[in-house]
Amino acid sequence: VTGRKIIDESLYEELEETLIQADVGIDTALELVENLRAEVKKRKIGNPEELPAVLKELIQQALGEETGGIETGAEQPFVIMVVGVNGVGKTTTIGKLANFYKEQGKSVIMGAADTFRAAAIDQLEIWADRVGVQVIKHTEGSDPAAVAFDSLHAAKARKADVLIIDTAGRLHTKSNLMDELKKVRRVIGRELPGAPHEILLVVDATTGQNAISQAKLFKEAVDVTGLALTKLDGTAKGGVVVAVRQSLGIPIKMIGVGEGIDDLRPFNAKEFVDALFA
Amino acid sequence: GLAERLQETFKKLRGKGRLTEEDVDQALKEVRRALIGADVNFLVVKDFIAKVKERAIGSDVLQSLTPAQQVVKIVHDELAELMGGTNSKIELAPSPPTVIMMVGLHGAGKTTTTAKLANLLRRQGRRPMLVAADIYRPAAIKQLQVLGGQLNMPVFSMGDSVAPPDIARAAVDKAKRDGNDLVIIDTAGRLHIDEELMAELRRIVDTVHPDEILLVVDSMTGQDAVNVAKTFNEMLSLTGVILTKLDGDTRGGAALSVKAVTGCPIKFIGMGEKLDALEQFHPERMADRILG
Ligand SMILES: Nc1nc2c(ncn2[C@@H]2O[C@H](COP(=O)(O)OP(=O)(O)OP(=O)(O)O)[C@@H](O)[C@H]2O)c(=O)[nH]1
Ligand SMILES: Nc1nc2c(ncn2[C@@H]2O[C@H](COP(=O)(O)OP(=O)(O)OP(=O)(O)O)[C@@H](O)[C@H]2O)c(=O)[nH]1
Ligand SMILES: [Mg+2]
Ligand SMILES: [Mg+2]
Repeated sequence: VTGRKIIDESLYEELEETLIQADVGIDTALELVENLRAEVKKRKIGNPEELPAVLKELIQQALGEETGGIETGAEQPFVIMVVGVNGVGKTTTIGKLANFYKEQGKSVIMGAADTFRAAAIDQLEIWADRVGVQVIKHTEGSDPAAVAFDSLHAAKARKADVLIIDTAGRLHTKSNLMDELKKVRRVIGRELPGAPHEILLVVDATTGQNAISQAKLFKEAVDVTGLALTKLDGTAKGGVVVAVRQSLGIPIKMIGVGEGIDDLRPFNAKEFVDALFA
Repeated sequence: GLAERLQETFKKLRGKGRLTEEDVDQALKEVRRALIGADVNFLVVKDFIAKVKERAIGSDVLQSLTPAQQVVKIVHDELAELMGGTNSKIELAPSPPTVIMMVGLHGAGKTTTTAKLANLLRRQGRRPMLVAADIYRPAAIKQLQVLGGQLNMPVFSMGDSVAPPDIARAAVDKAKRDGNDLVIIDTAGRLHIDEELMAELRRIVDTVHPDEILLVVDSMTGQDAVNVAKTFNEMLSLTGVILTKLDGDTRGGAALSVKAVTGCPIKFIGMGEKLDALEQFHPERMADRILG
């Protein structure tokens, strides 16, 4: 945009390409640029240097009014169920999140309900140990709903403030696996009406447009209430979450920016949008 | 799908008489939309569209009675051609063991694919050894040991306090002594922009001179696929790519992006979590999938 004297078609194309490159998606990018054209006309903007700021404004609007983070004070235990496709960072995010709440002085318990993947329970146990919290687990191959049930019992008995339940990665198109997830949620809800209070969908920032399908099917199956976007410390921008927020209304709550215990931040729309253009 | 949208576009354009080159540009906008929508990198799409246009004009699409069909066929054939035409076998070393190194971003499927690949190559007569060279991720070594156990296959580990290049060297030495003619090294996930960790991979390469360096890529990767593939290739000289999680509904445009930017053959695809879910890559099928 710098060095340009007039607002012309090539400027709009350049902005569209910046959005596409950030995985905003071609349809959403075209829509945003159309809205930008309308704003430019409406506000009678003549200086090309003003356009990025207006476009950022439009994207921030699309990302919604909510502030990031997960408020856990309303219930006890506040139950968070973490879901998502394979390898996106669920288990690691749970470790970081547990630490975050522990540092706030809250008591946290983890539920190792990924009873399928090799060494998944071991992995969560190492995180529990690092954070200094208890993890409820069964043996590998046992029923994840039974682990969720026991975790909730333990959380109630020990008056834990937060219970975070890890689940196995699964592709959203596998109906038997999505049924399993529905069962885990049902069992939690029977044991504690209203729980899980947060159903957090973890999405990898390197994911392209498939994130929309993931969010749609996970939402249909277990009513996702929030999104955690991981691996933003790489070069991917995670722009697909704009379409997810717009079409499905799922607020982005947290972002993962590394493999370390402190590499978790509440979502900040302004910082996120600035980074799309960086 | 794309075919229907092109029919519509050409119908409107034809309505005013003979087709012009500008009309073809208009129609190709639909192709661009379809490919970017399938996660092909937008710069790769730019080059691709230019090739398709050249072929279309060259094949007299302006005179065609069925321009939409003709363009779709050219797009499909060009996609398949670009993603194929290369060797998708594992290169065996002239003297054993053959050493394969698995690299890639976090969570792409390296550890699982290491076990799957060993399983597949054992069926071809090899005696594989798996090497646990991820000393960082919690329970990574245990994960590979569990998979090795499921396959009844040896897993070499030196715990998590020995440097990966030293683990790799010791593994190859042991493989030679034990008669394992295939060594597959699982490495830790890392960012292509992490200089220290990329240097670690180069040290492993310099230590054991792998016969194959395979980049494991999650098939749902978006525009970033070119950055990742380009950097890994520049730093390590990849010999191949494995695309994982194709048992989902991702269109998989990353396949074209990765091939276009590295020239490396896509050797296998991951089609599930089970250890037998590794298949040969078929460019024609991938082209169909990308075009939806
Ligand atoms: N760089 C980076 N790596 C991350 C981040 N979050 C997770 N990871 C890494 O991503 C990889 C996968 O993380 P996991 O927590 O095992 O992912 P998962 O979703 O639980 O995986 P499955 O249970 O197998 O589905 C690990 O190597 C993590 O260290 C992040 O924000 N940044
Ligand atoms: N559905 C499906 N899942 C897969 C496939 N390949 C791997 N996975 C799953 O993806 C997740 C990540 O696999 P890993 O093998 O741990 O990935 P990784 O690259 O070793 O991860 P890091 O070591 O943390 O970088 C696990 O849940 C695997 O079961 C595949 O082809 N299809
Ligand atoms: Mg996990
Ligand atoms: Mg691994």
